[in-house]
Amino acid sequence: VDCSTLPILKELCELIKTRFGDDHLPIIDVDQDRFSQYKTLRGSHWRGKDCSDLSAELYPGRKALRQDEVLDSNCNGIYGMDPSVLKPFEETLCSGTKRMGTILLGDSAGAHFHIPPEWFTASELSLEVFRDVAMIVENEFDWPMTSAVTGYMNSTWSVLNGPTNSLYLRLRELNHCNHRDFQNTAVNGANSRNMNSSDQYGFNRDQSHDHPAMVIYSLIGNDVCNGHSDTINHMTTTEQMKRNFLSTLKYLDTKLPNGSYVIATGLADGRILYDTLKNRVHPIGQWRHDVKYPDVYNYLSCLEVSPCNGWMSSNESLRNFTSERAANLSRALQQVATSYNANNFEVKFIEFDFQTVVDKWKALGGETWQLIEPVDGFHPSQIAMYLSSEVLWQEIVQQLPDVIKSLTNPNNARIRAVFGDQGGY
Amino acid sequence: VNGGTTCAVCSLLVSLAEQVAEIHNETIVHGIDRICSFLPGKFQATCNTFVEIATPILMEMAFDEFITPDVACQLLNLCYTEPGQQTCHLFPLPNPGMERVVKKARQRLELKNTKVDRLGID
Repeated sequence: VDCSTLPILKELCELIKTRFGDDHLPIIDVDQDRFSQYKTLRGSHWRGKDCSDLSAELYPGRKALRQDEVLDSNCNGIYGMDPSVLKPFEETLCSGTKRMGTILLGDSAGAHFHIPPEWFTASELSLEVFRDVAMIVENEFDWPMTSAVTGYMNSTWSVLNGPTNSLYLRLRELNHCNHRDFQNTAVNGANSRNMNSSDQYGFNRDQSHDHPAMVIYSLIGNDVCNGHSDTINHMTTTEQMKRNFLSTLKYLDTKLPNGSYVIATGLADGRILYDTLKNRVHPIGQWRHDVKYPDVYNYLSCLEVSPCNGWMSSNESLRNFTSERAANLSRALQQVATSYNANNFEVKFIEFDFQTVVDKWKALGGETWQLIEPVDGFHPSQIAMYLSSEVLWQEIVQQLPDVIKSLTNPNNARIRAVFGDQGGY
Repeated sequence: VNGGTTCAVCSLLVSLAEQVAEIHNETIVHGIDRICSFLPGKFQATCNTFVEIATPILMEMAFDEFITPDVACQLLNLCYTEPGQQTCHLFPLPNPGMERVVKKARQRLELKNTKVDRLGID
């Protein structure tokens, strides 16, 4: 039944279809400011928790209204009067410092796609492993709250192991006034074509009312990945990639506050997937040891539901071709990034070198397969998220050393002393 | 093609049911019942509908070692082979061949007067 044909539910259905399905905005957002107090359904797991869902003037990342003398307008937990100088805390603790929000324009890797392997392992099925199934479905099988760019909490779920660190947490650590100023607008399956109008993906920044932001443009695979049997014909060409990225940059220049940064990452080299997993048993085959990853890859390709025929294939030539195209697309991104002159932000390009993540993990005694999601055999795992955030941060510090130094707030200790966890998340 | 995501979900569910049944030394129908019971309330109805429709075929699995989860999902019409496409399978193919096993099982089900319509799983 198409619910939009039902008279009473029509409006609700349209809301879910357009706002959630197409625009990827929070469903439960009374004041329509694109921030929510509800966790899932593109709520506070995805973007800083709204401090009031009844006023569109109050939301994370905005410049403080009347220095937050009474109300916390930017949801960073800092408000009220500083009795020692009779000035608002927002003025004494935040005003002189450089603010920087975190925004991700990304794909399923950025959103941190994860299906619990316990669901596919007969010996581990129990009530406990399905406890959070509603949350997982409402979050589209993504875990942005523990991701590399916008993660803010350590996993408390039995079905997701590993620590969290992120670009957002690092920017917040530099300046506690950045608290809750993050947006993860990543969408499963996103590529440069559907990203060239970022408005569709719930990106939200106001040039006059909001603080600058560091935007991570990270589409690491879907321009070469698809489930079509003639997969090569559906890959993005370098010319298309340049056009799409340019279009996104132009759009961002109309939305981002002056002083922002756009960091574009290159595509991944997915050959690591097959090379690492080709002899390993998939969780569904654990019981009888009868299903290995190449079996799963071939099965998904046969049904044309594979997320990536190019890399999830036993055809080595195809895997090599896919990597070559991905490398060419990365060069295209780099060329645009280095030549584009924006009015309101600086553009930087960094490689997405997953091998650095692998090397770090191996140095800690780990094995490469632990960095890949066990169920889909495609996405980076929680450990990979943690290490990727470190690699990303090192690259950013290397490219923007003075900028990063300038983001430090000397009042952090006092903010902690007065405001504690600043209202949490 | 060939049933796409629905087919994949069916194969996984039947396979898990088979494995759970072996672990707990029970029938495959009880195995899938057990899986459904682990799910939160709102997901249980769909799971139970699947069990209700799939039970005759799941029972066949106990008597015919060649009925793998791939074969069971073909019998349920959730997986199929479209003209010009190859037959998809996640598990090793049964020795007599998928087509032959499906055909024989269908004949047996017809003798038992079991009708299996395509499931309306959305």
